[in-house]
Amino acid sequence: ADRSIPAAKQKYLPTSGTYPKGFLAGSAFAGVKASNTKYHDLALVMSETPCPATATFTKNIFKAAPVAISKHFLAARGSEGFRGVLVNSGCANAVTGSLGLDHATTMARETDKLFNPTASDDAVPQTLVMSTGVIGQRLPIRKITAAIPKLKENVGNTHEHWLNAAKAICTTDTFPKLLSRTFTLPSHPDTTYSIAGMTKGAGMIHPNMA
Amino acid sequence: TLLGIICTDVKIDPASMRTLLVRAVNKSFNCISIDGDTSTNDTVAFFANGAAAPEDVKPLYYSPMDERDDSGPRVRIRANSDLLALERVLTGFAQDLAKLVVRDGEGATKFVTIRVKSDTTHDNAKRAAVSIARSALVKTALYGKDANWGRILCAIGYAPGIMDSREIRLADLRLARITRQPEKEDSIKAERAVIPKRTSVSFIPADGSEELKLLVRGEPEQVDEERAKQILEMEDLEILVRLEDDGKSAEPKRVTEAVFWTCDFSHEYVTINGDYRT
Repeated sequence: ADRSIPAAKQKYLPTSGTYPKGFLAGSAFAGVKASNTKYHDLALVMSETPCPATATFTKNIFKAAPVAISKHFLAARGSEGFRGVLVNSGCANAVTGSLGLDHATTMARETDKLFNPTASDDAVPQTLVMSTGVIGQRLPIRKITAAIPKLKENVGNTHEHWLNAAKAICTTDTFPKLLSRTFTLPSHPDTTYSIAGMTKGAGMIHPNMA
Repeated sequence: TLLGIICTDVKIDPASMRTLLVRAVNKSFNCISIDGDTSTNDTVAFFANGAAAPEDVKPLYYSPMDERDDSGPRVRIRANSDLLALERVLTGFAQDLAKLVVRDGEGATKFVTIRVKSDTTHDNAKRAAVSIARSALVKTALYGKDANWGRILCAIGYAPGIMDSREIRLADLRLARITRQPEKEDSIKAERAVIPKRTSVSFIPADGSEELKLLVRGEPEQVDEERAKQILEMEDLEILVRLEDDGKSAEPKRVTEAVFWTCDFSHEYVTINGDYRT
């Protein structure tokens, strides 16, 4: 698809941002969808140190493999010691049976190796995984595992890095959705905190998450 | 599919992260609809690494507060002012992200806020709002710039939960008569959730100009079609539904409000999804 942003949507595209300390974002090309030959379709958002994490997930009974796997990782680690999240676009890895679960786990384990090359295959991964795109297709896992090492060079904490990650998770979206802001808390008004976030979605949207 | 990733450098206790996120998501991502289809992959992840927090700051946390009343034990949650402030920041932030998704709805030309006020329960107000947001006929009317309040009322009238609750209320009433027991308060509220003679519908223009009343306490207004067209030509629109309008606004009463965000339905949606395949 041509990903040029329509004129009417340009106003929603941030030209700068203030991003939280200690987080890195970036993207890479894996070619998950056969028709995609040029756009990045793998995104990584990660913390430089292990940190608490949580997530809300769809209540749809046919939960996709990355949903089931990420839910399991969060429970197994008690929401502690996470490094980040890897997202692929182009294939949802949904209704893909037990092989889909294996693929989602492989995504997490291969990403773990970016920050811990000696990570044991017995340990619960420190990476959450997400997938979006066509339902009912097997994930081309080899393309993804081949592209994950490229993320190491492509992550950073500039606006461009965050924007690239926000673009990489898009499917039929016409523009990347990225926001950031700063704030203070009442007990320490001199300390400035940051929050940043990205989202994607344009169709099949009626979330009911818990 | 909706995917979201939110990161902050605040220090938060891992056990409190989930409550914080769920509270924010319930007022943001769980309050949007583009096409009424709930995906198999929807996920919003939240990370907090504490990198900006001074070293002596303890992680923010919720503390459970056990309470008992006649109906049995229940747990309420207490939060300190920092956590409440963070909850407000996160909720507002998540709402802004969620609204961007609606603005990018496949083929959408309008961003629509649905605000429903009720004097029964928040659930009833939300059920009505969701039903309007899911109605293909309401959404095509919005695309066609048609102030079709009839379709809005129709969607409220069949709202799952409200309609079913009225049936349950009737069953409760019969049971109460037979057993001579008092009726359940919830079922009385369900029957009062939507009363046509207390229902009003208006369009609130995005430019801050005066609201356009379409229906007042069950009676249709003489709608200025030209004015309606002007309002519907704007990208943003708010539909205000009052289920508690008894015409005595001076009287104090408890009114709850549900807000839902949606978009219109266009030819383009069919084109995109007729082409998007395995």
